[in-house]
Amino acid sequence: GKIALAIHGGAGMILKENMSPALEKQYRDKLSEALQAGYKVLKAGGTSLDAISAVIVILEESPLFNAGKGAVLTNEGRAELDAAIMDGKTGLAGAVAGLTTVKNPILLARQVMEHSPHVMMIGGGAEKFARERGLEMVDNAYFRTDTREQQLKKIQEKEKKAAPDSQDKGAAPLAPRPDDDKFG
Amino acid sequence: TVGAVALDQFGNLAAGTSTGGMTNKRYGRVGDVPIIGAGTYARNETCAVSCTGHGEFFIRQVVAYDVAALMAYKGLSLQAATEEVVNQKLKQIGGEGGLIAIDQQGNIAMPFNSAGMYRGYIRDDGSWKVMIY
Repeated sequence: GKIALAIHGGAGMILKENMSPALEKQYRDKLSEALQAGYKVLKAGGTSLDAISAVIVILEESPLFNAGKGAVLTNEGRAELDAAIMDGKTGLAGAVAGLTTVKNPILLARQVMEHSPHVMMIGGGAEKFARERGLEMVDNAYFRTDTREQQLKKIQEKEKKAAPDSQDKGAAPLAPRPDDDKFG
Repeated sequence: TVGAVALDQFGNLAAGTSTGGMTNKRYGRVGDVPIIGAGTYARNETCAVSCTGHGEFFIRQVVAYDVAALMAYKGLSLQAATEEVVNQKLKQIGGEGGLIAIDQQGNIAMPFNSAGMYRGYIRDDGSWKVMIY
């Protein structure tokens, strides 16, 4: 039957002046590469699960996107990754969260779906399962880029200005802040 | 956040999403991506969905499953169901973001209500497009 594939590289504020033609070309090239890789799998008679895995691994390994390498950083300056996958035919699904050392989180989500009775694993336990399944493990530094470190620094400086006293208490207020700043 | 949804020649749908979450997050905060039915969902009978945006709103609204439910229970098309969820229901509660979705006929929908979105699709005949908004 018919085959088809759609991908996304995230949603967020795109400030036109921030995207130089050269950077836009990088994004377009990487999105096209991922698209063609997925299509190649489908065209060769592969499954939709294999196709989306191929697409997402390419995007996870590109520092341009907020997944895997190039992910945004937590308040403590670390990358902490989440992923999920679902099979439309069986209704089985796999999800992982709070990962800090698994190179391709989407592959671990798929291992959870296909090689465990569970649907979701998080943190250290998920990483233990990843090691048992032989997935590639990396140091958290692998995920971090200068761009994301600059972004975090900027947001934390803004935060410090907006709520100086909360820094004194060592913990940010949990209640929503009037400036609806969602970062943090 | 990155994501993909696909229809293969066997008629099977699949959805996948991967993310670093929200900048400066604390307390082990998790968004919609790893919550099946919120940020990622797929069933052959309806559609495959991968979401991206302000996770808390997508979790509370169970966005990915909501699209499939509107198709299953209200008989909406993929286009109508995704449009209603992203540009009506999610928007009403202030949820920012969008999704990509595909159904078993190979229809593709990619609505979003946020200022930026990177998307792409490729059809059965190999025609493809990449869009940066």
